[in-house]
Amino acid sequence: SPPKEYEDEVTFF
Amino acid sequence: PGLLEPMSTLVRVPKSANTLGIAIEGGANTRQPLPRIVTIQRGGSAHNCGQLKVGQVILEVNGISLRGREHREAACLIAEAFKTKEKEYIDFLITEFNVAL
Repeated sequence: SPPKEYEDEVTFF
Repeated sequence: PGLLEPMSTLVRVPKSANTLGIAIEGGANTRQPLPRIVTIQRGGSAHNCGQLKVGQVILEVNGISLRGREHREAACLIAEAFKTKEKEYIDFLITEFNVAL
């Protein structure tokens, strides 16, 4: 599984 | 205030395209407590502006601090700033350093 810091949400604008 | 001033930069992004053309990650209560730019899309307003870069951390949007705001709240502020017709630009206060304040 990916490192924790890459599990955060990402939003595109 | 004061602590961040020497290493923060105000970037004014004109709304020159139909999209802002950035992606952000992070927000309060994550490992990245202030939103960080993870993508700059070609052809978007941010790319056209030429001053925003991947890895920069957004401290303020139009003078509104993002400190303590969770991802969705920060994302809403940015989306609203792009949508509003009151201004033809968005002011981002950014820093190159990954400060967690």
